[in-house]
Amino acid sequence: MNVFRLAGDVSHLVAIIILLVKIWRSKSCAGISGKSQVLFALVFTTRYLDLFTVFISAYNTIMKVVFLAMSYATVYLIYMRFRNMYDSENDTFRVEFLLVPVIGLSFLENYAFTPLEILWTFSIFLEAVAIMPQLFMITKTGEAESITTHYLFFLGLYRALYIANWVWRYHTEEFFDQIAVVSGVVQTIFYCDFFYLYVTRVLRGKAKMILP
Amino acid sequence: WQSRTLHDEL
Repeated sequence: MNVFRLAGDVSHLVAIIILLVKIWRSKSCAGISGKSQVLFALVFTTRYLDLFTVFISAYNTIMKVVFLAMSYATVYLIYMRFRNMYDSENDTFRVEFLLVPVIGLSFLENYAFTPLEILWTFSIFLEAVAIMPQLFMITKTGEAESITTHYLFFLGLYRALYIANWVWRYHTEEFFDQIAVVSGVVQTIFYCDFFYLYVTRVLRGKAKMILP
Repeated sequence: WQSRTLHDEL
C-alpha cells in the first residue's frame, strides 16, 4: 500500500458518499444517471467475487464490502425509493454499446481464461466506460448541480491517483498490471474534459456547471 | 504454477 493508492481509495469512497448523501438528503436523483450507477454496481460485483475466497487484508475486505453496499444502496435509492424523481428521459445512453465491446474485449484480452479472471477483466474495462451515461446526461441537459460535479471530480481523481500508484509500484516493486493501467489511463482521459470545466466553472463558485 | 492472478488492488 502506498499514499497514492490510499488517497485514491479515499477519493473513491468520498465520491460514493457524496452521491449517496446527496440523493438521500435531497430525496431526489434528478440529474443523476441511474445507468452509470448500475454499471458501477456491476463493476464492483464482478471485481469482488474473490471477497470470500481470497483474504488480502482487513482493509481490502472492508473496503470491498463498503463499496458493494454503497453502490447497491445508491442504485436502490434511484430505482426504488426515489424512482418517481428518476430522470429517465435524459438518461438515454445505450449501455449495450458499452457492454458488448467490454464483454468481447474481456474474452480476448485477459491474464487467464478462467471465469474469475475474465470477470475481473470485464470489471476493469467496464469501469473505464461506466461514467459515460452520466457524462452524456450532463451534455444532454447542458448542466450539472455542483454536488454532482464534486462527485465526478473525486471519481475522476481516484483513478488519476491510481495511475500515480502504478508508477510508484512499478519503480519500487516492479509491479505492472497492464490491463488495469491501460484501462485506468483511458478512464482518466474521459474525465479530462470534465476536469477542465470543473476547474474553470465550478471552482469559480458557480452554483451549477453550465456547459458551453 | 500460478493458478490465478492475485489482484490486491480495489
